[in-house]
Amino acid sequence: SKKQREISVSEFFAKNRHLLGFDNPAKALLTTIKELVDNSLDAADEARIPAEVDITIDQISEDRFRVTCTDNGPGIVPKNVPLVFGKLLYGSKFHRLKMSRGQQGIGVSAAGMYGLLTTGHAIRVISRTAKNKPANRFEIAIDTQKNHPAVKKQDEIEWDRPHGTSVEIELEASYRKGHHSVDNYIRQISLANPHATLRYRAPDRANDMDLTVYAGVTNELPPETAEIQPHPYGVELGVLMQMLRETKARTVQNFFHTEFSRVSNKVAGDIAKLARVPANRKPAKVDRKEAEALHKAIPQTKIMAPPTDCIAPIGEELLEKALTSIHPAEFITATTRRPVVYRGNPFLVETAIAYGGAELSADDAAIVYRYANRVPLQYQHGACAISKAVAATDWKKYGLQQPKGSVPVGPMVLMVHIASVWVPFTSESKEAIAHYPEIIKEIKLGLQDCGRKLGAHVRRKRRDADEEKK
Amino acid sequence: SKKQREISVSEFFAKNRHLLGFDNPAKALLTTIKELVDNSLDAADEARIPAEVDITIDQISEDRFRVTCTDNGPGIVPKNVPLVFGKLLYGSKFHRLKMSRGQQGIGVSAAGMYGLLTTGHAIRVISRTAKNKPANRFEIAIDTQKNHPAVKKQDEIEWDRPHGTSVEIELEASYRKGHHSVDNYIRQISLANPHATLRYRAPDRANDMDLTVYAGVTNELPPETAEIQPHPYGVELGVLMQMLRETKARTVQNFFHTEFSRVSNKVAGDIAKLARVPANRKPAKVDRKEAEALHKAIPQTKIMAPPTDCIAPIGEELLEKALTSIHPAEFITATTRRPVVYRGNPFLVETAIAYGGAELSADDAAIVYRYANRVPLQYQHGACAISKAVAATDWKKYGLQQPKGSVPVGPMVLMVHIASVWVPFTSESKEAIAHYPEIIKEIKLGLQDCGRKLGAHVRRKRRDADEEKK
Ligand SMILES: Nc1ncnc2c1ncn2[C@@H]1O[C@H](COP(=O)(O)OP(=O)(O)OP(=O)(O)O)[C@@H](O)[C@H]1O
Ligand SMILES: Nc1ncnc2c1ncn2[C@@H]1O[C@H](COP(=O)(O)OP(=O)(O)OP(=O)(O)O)[C@@H](O)[C@H]1O
Ligand SMILES: [Mg+2]
Ligand SMILES: [Mg+2]
Repeated sequence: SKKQREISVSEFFAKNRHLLGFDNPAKALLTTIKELVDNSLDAADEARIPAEVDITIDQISEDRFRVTCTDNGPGIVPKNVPLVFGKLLYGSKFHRLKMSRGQQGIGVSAAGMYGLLTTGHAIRVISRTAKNKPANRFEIAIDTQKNHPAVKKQDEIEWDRPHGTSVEIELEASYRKGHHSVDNYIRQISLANPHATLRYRAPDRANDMDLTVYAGVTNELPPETAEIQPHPYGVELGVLMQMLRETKARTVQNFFHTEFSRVSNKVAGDIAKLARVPANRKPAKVDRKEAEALHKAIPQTKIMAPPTDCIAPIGEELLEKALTSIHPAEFITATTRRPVVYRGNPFLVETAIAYGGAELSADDAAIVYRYANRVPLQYQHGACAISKAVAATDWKKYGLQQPKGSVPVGPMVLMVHIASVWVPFTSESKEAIAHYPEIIKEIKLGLQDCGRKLGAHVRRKRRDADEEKK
Repeated sequence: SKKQREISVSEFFAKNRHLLGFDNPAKALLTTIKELVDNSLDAADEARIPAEVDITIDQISEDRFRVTCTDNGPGIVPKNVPLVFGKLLYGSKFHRLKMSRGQQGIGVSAAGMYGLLTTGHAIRVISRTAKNKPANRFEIAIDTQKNHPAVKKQDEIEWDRPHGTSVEIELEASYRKGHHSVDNYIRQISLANPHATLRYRAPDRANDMDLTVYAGVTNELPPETAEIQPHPYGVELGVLMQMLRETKARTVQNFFHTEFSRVSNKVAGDIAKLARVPANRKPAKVDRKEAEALHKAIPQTKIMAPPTDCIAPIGEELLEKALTSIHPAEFITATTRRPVVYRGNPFLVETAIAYGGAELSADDAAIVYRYANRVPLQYQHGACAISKAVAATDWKKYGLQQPKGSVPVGPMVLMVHIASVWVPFTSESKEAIAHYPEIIKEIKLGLQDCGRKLGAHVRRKRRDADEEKK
């Protein structure tokens, strides 16, 4: 027989590390920063702590860097630390429907694994959950054959912070200035997180006091997001059958009422009635024919759209404020659209435009900032649903130039933010958004909202210019 | 503490099924066919059996189809069948460096999982390894929470084949004609597998005798490919350290000689000498400093390029024959380049051009067939290294029109085949090739090889046409 055997998740992703964003040394540095900062912001937001994140990059040799990310978040309990950092597909964000930057349980373990594979160094962690508890320090190396942590060192230490987490990774990397630079990336993070304070020490700094600070432009935390149940409109037959087998609910009616969002007892009864399945049938006793009937009945039953308190938009006022601070412009507008649904998941689109002013050139292609759940997307723009929607929008009617099927040309910065309980990415590196038609349609509507206001501004400006000539 | 917990591979990919190629019902049908046929061709090629694969698609209802794929391959031993079909990341092709269509241990379990999630139906398998052994029939459903098979049924049956495997999946799907159709896809498979016989029954057939047969255009099997060791030029420090810890070799010299390809005992001694590490040092006793020295010494040591009997090109003659059978043209040329290396993995590029003739229009964009390890790539052309290389090649100098940064315009069919012991894809759906610079460079050289011959033909044709006018 052929030698068929199991492949561990970590072996698979060690070989396929470009799927996680570690294609080359320059990108590896950016991906590492991203995974660390995303985790710190998620943790602080969820614990309702105003996020303060310190990012330091030290250059150790020509192609080796040490990245340290320290936050004032709630910390991680000691018994979970090895698994969090030394096991792929382990985390707190996958099994729930709630907006967060992370969603896979892969990010930080992948960064640690890349560091281990390229330098042999284990990931170093300090974490503390409360002032009256000790700070725990760990050195953890992932065993790639087994996808399991090996704790190299563990002790309790004195730490000047009452709570928080500090992560240090040594990796083969490359530090660039300019377009795809860490400096730009951190600036883009602050744009979408106006409530957070980011303090950044670059590798080429003059001394350790030489620090770039992105202070929060607001003291208000983002709205707290609720965790929701799946909406029945998205569920597939096989998934429904599995849920019926596993539910603790004792009747079909109670099953629909408790396992899904927006299904009242009455609506649950309607579904059962339409399917001609007794409302008090035991879920585990539902056979295939009945499951198929229930599955058919769901889309034919009137069920309220999913709740939207599970998404925290940045908001028009803060978008304009943040965008202006980075790109001072003569005209600025932002729009936050109301939430809609794809595959049963609520999502919403926010767009903002900064136009004109001394800094932006009229002959350059517009700058497009893409965001998903407040995280800047820097790579794979050619594969991204946002780029597709921008190119598919007719910008000529708002007074801009636009080569066919391309980004428009003009003194413009475009910012597009997709916020969802779960974002469909084109790969595990979370760099580009998959082309769901509902999402592309909604982005275009958001761009048109802002475009119309831009068009009015451009026309008004031209009228004024013409009048001056006369 | 936050509810951090483990996520199973199958849970992850059930949610992210667009990463595996199951984005929508039409694509799901194509991906399912692909995964099944790839496995059948791999199995027959490896067992040196002239592949015969029967593919049948039945439409069961408006959006439900049954796909059956039956081969004359070596079969699968009964104790491995549940894991092969009911567990993601389980297979025989990941842990070796040898050219094959599959490489992840995911494909067929993913297709079965998609069928289960959308219809509740288990995957059905019949397999037999020899005439004197019984045929075993199974019904297997993957437990997505645990990534483990649940065998619903298993028995021995009479079967009219002496050996082979038959797989049946029922799934929610959609059947289309035209560009992205199953019919076109199977035709493209035969183009790159001229030794195989494919018999295809479409869902809209008149009756069960209504069959499309792509007979092999050659009786010769593809050259047998050897399995190779990794080449030292690709290895990273952390990986080297791990290999030193795990090797059975008793000395550093023996370690390099046995664990890598192309490292003779002498060359292994050279590496150790350059690193100032005793050649007889026990590998497990090599410390970090010594490992770093060895790692540095590798690229400074002259080591022969990797062996190339691990790749089976289609070959220029068969490429021309197959391409002509599908696109009769007035001019045809093909080139198979010599193998080169990326990340320590051997790969080679083959290109073919069919030009002119009654069927191809001079005003249309050239048709581009992309292949990786003999598998047609149908989607994500915008993300693919092949598309990038085609657009980056200057076709005007061969007499074609070419909009800037675009595929050329002209009566032309382009076929590009990348063959490697391991192909870097942009996602697990294996639809597009990642942009490794070495691969893009080599594709362009292959296109230029064919382009030059095409250019000579176009010029000659124009000279003749001009002469006729005089
Ligand atoms: N700085 C931190 N503070 C508190 N908890 C953290 C921190 N970093 C990680 N965690 C916890 O560890 C888990 C695993 O993190 P990891 O980055 O691997 O996955 P994730 O963030 O859940 O998803 P993704 O792979 O999309 O990043 C998180 O879900 C979170 O519970
Ligand atoms: N028709 C078949 N005949 C013989 N062996 C098969 C057949 N189909 C699958 N197998 C075996 O089952 C294993 C798992 O198949 P699967 O498609 O899941 O993964 P793979 O082909 O190894 O990689 P990939 O995920 O890239 O397709 C294969 O490696 C092969 O050993
Ligand atoms: Mg994370
Ligand atoms: Mg396969």
